[in-house]
Formats: sequence, C-alpha cells, structure tokens
Amino acid sequence: MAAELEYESVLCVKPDVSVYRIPPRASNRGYRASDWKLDQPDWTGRLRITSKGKIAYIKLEDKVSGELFAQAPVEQYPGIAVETVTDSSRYFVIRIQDGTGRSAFIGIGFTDRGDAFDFNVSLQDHFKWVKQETEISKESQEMDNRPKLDLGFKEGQTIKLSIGNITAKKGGASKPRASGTGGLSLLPPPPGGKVTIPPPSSSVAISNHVTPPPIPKSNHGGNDSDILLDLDSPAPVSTSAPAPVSTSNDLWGDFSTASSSVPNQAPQPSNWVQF
Amino acid sequence: PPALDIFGDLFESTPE
Repeated sequence: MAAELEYESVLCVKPDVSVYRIPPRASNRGYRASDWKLDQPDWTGRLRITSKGKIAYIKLEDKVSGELFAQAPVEQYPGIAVETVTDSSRYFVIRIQDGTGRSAFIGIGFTDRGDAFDFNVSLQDHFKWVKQETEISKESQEMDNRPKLDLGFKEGQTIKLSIGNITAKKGGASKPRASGTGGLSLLPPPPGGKVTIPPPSSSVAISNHVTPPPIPKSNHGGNDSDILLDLDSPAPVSTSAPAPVSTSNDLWGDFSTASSSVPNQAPQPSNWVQF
Repeated sequence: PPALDIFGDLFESTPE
C-alpha cells in the first residue's frame, strides 16, 4: 500500500511533557539529563506518538489548541531519532525535523515514571510489529520467486482414464432390485468359500447388465471388485435355480441349508454360487 | 513549526 494512502494510528498520548534545550552530546558517552536545567523546561505541552505505515511520529502539541509544536519521525527504535539518557529512565533525547531537511536534538522529560515507561513501550511495540511485518513480506516474496508447479493441462491436451470395467455398470444403479434378497445382498461373500461356476442359463440372465465377474482360481483369488459387483447382481428369480451347493465338504454349507428353510428367501442360495 | 522560535538555532542539516 502506498504510504500516502495509509491510515495514521495513535500509539500513545501523554498530556504533560517537558522539553529542554540540551548541550551537544559528548562524543565519548551518551546524554546525561543531569546536565540539563531540569527545573526550567523551555516548553511544556502534550506528546502523542502516531504511526503511519512503518514510521512512528513523536508529536509535541500545544496542550490547549493541539497545534503542532514539533515532530520527530522515527524509523527505528532504539535509533538515532530517540535515545534514552544514561542517568534516568524519565528523560529521552529526540531528533525533531523542521520539514525542510534540517533537524535538532532536544530533551524531553516526563514527571511520571509510568508515563516514560508507556512512551518507551509504545515505541518498542510498534517496531516489534514492523519487524514481524518485514519478515512476513520477505517470506511471501521468497514464495513468489519460486518456480511455480504447473499441473494444468496444456492447450488441447487430453488424458485417457482407464478405470477397470466401470463402463459396464453404467445405468445399473437405477435397475430395480429383485425382491426377496432383502438386506442380505449387501453382505460380501465369505472369503475363500467353495466356488461353483454358474450354469449357462444364469449368466445369460445377467449379461444384459454386467460382465460376469472373474472366477477366483483359489482361496486367495478373490478381490474387492468381486465384492462390489455383488451389489448389483440380480437374484436370478426367473431362471432355473442351479443345483444346491454340496454341503458335505463345504465349510459354509450350513448357510444355504438354513436359508432355504425360509420361504421368501428361497432364491438366496443361487446368489452365493455365482462366486 | 513553533519549535523554530525556541530551538531554531539548534537546527542543522540532517546528516544522511
């Protein structure tokens, strides 16, 4: 966002601040408030800290009219624009600007130590936020500079998907179920049960709807597609039921025997033998 | 700004 479009927010307001002319700083040490005429401030007024974008402004204003007396733009803290004195926590040196590229160092002081603390923390918080913003924008810029992975299709590019024999089942969902199978048709066949090849008449009946599932060769030959196909395979009510599965050596023979005793589930055994 | 009335003699060109 362009700087001139950014909002100015107020970080801190202190209604009572003293301003001092200060002697030039000795080059080998920091400022000392004890060198100032602390009991004779050169100006008193209100202090506000505002921020616009990343820059903070310390504004000295008339207590009554609010007219701007002087302001100090601060681009970093701690930095040259705001310095603490070496001998007190209540006094600071700020660099005010006249707007034409000239600046002057003046001393400011708070009678209340808490006000000085607030002043300090307001600036610290603002520049902590600036640091985070800078890091975030740097990271997002690095992300933008990485080559992008383009997984889109090129102009006119096509791909061909081959998904088993799913096309054979198209339209099968709306096919009415044979009555009498009830909820039992949702159950998958027991794994590795004895397999009987369906008689020709049965496979003719279902060839209009689905391709007959592959016959497992062994106990490990079954797969998930067999189970799924069970959902739509019709119970061959209209066809002649195949011979019942031999129960002499079939682990699951009891099921066909038991279900055949229930009248309306008579076609059920023929449903199992397809697998 | 009014600060110049009081502190005008303190202002110097801001070093870059």
